[in-house]
Amino acid sequence: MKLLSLELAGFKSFAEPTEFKFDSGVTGIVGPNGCGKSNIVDAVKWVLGEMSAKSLRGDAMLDVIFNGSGGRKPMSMAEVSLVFSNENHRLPLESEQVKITRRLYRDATSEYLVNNQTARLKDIRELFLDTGVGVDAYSVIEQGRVAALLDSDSLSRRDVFEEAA
Amino acid sequence: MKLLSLELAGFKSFAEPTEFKFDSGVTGIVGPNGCGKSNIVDAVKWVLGEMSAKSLRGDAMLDVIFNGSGGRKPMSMAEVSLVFSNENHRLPLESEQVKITRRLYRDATSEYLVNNQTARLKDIRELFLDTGVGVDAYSVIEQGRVAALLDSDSLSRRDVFEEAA
Amino acid sequence: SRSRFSETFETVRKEFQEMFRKLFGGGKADAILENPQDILESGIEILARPPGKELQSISLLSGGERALTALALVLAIFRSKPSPFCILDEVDAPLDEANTGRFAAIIKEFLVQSQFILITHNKRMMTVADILYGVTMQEPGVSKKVAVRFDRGAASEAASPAAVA
Amino acid sequence: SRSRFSETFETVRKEFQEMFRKLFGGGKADAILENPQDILESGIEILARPPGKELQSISLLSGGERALTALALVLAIFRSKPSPFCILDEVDAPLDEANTGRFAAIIKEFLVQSQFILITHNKRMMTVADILYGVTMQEPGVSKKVAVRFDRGAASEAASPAAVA
Ligand SMILES: Nc1ncnc2c1ncn2[C@@H]1O[C@H](COP(=O)(O)OP(=O)(O)OP(=O)(O)O)[C@@H](O)[C@H]1O
Ligand SMILES: Nc1ncnc2c1ncn2[C@@H]1O[C@H](COP(=O)(O)OP(=O)(O)OP(=O)(O)O)[C@@H](O)[C@H]1O
Ligand SMILES: [Mg+2]
Ligand SMILES: [Mg+2]
Repeated sequence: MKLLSLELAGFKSFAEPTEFKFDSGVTGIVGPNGCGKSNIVDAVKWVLGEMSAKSLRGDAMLDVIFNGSGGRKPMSMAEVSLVFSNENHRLPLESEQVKITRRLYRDATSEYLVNNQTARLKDIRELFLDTGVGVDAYSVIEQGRVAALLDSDSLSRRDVFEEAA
Repeated sequence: MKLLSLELAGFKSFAEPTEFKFDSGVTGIVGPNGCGKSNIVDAVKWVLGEMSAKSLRGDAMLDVIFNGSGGRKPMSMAEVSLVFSNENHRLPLESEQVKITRRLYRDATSEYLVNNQTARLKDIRELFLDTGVGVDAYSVIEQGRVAALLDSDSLSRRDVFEEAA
Repeated sequence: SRSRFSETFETVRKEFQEMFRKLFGGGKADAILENPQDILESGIEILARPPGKELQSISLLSGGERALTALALVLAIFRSKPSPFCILDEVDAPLDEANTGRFAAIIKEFLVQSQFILITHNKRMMTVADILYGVTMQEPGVSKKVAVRFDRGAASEAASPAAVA
Repeated sequence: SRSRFSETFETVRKEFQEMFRKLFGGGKADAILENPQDILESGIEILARPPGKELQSISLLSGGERALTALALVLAIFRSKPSPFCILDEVDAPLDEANTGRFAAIIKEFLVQSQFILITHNKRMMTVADILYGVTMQEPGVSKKVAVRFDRGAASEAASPAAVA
């Protein structure tokens, strides 16, 4: 199971549809302060089911929808998709690739899709159960949070170990 | 009132007596990870009267005394002095220079000195009242804490403004 | 007292607006009393709009933008009530090259009233220093101060104390 | 279940000891169950001793030492339960050149099982990437992906997307 690509449109500062293809090794992302690098990390957390606006650095979930700037008006929807290869069928689906999509509209309705079919968040969570992919997993370290694993008290440190069990 | 020098002996990783002279402009401090740079900041906070071991990154105040390493034994005392010029007598003392010293012994007794005369912490705090120098002042920003001023809620932000009043 | 606080608040506010514009090379910031009728108890809200962007909650700012906004506030407080010295421990870590350059240039404006002690790993910041100290642990676990030769032209590896005899 | 957790705990513990030694180039670390009789509830304590130093509380570690210890733990968990991808957002910010070099080298060992997405400002880390994306805001407030030319030889300014046409 490999991560093939991430597609964003209308998500935070990514007003234009943007696609990042991921190679099998290391992908580096660089750029000046405030240009949108950490917004990419937020996009991955969001499409995997993040429900806390605060953990996406916003006050409300609608803060993930492009809010306008300069000549551009705010957009009415944010959409993010993650595409995985599934040749070894680690994900319990027939298809060779699996695409998960999340959308949020200005009226606060949201949609989840698996391979362009409507699904529920519960379906996405179950799909990735036990793969190490998920919102609370140890596989995403946000900016400034690397030492948080050590700062936490000894009981909450257990969570990370249990995640790996 | 200028900061002239900082002297440390037996304080954290500074086993040997060490003196840093400060120029009137910008003093830079560089060095690899773990070599003792932030311990210098802790020394300044400590001699100005810091009473919280946690804010000095320790579990107990005795953690500021050199704890031994390799061939060296733990030391029995930590001592830090700060020397200020006082030509304009901004500090209510006659002398042209003012030296404040703090000591801590293994048996947990501590001493404060002003110009090598025994004093109390209260005397040191009163000496620096209204000068912007002090433990809680805005003049020391610890490692990783620069954005803390923004993170705090609007009421505790007031404290910094009051400090400057 | 009321009048003293509100006078300080106004000074810091003006300085903050100016510092922000200088550090970001544009944009607009403000400090606002949440509850102006009750000056002595009111919380303080910070607004920050980096150049070219819409005004949004400060929680949506990037890591570098937050650090720079906090530094603008610290320097504003410094302007309204100069303390003899200021110690900054790796505050430049989240900044990109352009913001580090602007920050380094601004520090120079403060040298009339205050001394700065800067701990940094960043070569660009080192060039601002009038005097540079290296700290290393030639003897394991024991901090030692060393003289650092700094080749301003190349801003080269030589700045790293390990390069000092 | 008990046996599953204790089996995972042992694996992570062993991996953590190895990762720590590799990242620090020596020293010793450990993860200990605070209350081994009650495996399913017990907190986990982390011990870390950088090379050449005495064992002390992890709160006394330096900023860089804490970040590196936390990374050793994350990579240890990764080893025991590989997730398809790992996103690290400026985790190298507190590290000096030597530790960044070791960290960059270790990442390469993980590429067999997982993909890494690294957000960084550090030229040394950029050299590890197989593919490099730049993100800029040519249009104010709107993130745009740009191709980045990376001159491995010089690891030069060219890496900064601003240098890309
Ligand atoms: N809904 C939104 N619409 C438009 N812009 C947004 C939205 N949410 C966040 N932003 C903008 O995104 C920017 C932050 O981006 P991000 O945190 O990704 O920067 P970064 O590249 O990680 O920078 P740094 O190097 O400083 O960490 C902010 O300036 C913010 O205004
Ligand atoms: N009482 C003590 N006795 C001996 N060593 C101590 C004592 N207290 C702290 N230390 C050591 O000081 C070191 C940390 O130093 P410090 O935090 O100043 O590093 P630093 O130069 O700021 O590094 P970084 O660049 O990673 O921030 C730790 O390795 C710790 O073991
Ligand atoms: Mg960021
Ligand atoms: Mg430090």
